[in-house]
Amino acid sequence: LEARLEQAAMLKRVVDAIKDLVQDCNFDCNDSGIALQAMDNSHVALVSMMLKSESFSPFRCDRNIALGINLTSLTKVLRAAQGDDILTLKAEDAPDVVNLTFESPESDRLSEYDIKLMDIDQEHLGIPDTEYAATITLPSSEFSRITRDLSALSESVAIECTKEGVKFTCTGDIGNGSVSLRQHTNVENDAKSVDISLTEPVALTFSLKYLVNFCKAAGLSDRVRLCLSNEVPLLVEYGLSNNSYLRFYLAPKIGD
Amino acid sequence: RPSQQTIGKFFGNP
Repeated sequence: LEARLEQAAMLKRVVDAIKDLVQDCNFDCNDSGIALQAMDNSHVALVSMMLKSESFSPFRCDRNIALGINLTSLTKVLRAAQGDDILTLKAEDAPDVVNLTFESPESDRLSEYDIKLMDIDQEHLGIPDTEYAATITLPSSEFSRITRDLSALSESVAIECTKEGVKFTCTGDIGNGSVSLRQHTNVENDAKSVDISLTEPVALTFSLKYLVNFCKAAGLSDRVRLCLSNEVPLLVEYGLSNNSYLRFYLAPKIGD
Repeated sequence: RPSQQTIGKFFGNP
């Protein structure tokens, strides 16, 4: 494998966003790019990352390899990279280390690190392609604010999407709160629009602790996409460049 | 109190 990333910042931010949710992960490398799928310890949430080969230049993967990496170790090494360093990942066949180099564009500074790999036999879950009943695209900062504000009142949030819009409601010991958003197009700045597409009304309840955790990825994209259908996990997707993405799936809570 | 489900209930092993 040889994969060169123009900006180390993307990998730094992706790892920073998931390192508190999952610990040991397989980075599955093949000719379409680098994928990662992992569940949190309680098997309530699933992270699915895909860094397409187009996000790298150059990208070469002669044989499929799984790089078992502890994210705490990877975080320690990535801390040594500046956001605008050129980052290159290298690994041989049946590797026992993954090699990372950070080149600073202006000065002739080159750092090189090897991280020991682990054998991680992670069950790979089949994520079915779903036609979601409701898709909401909104500023990632707005979603972060909603989850943060409501998590102060309760550990669960009910998300209800109708043709009027989407409503986040929570009730807790000190009281209750709700945030309602309607379809809104910001003519000056499309990144601030709220787009809602709905084929049928949905209403589900989720853990706010996990949603707040997912919002660590807000730095990756100024928009976030929420996909909902009744009785299936919520999809929270942060789109990256070249159709790469970081997706979080969260199982719903049932029964009030 | 609503009860939390696990992801495996929805995403089976392929």
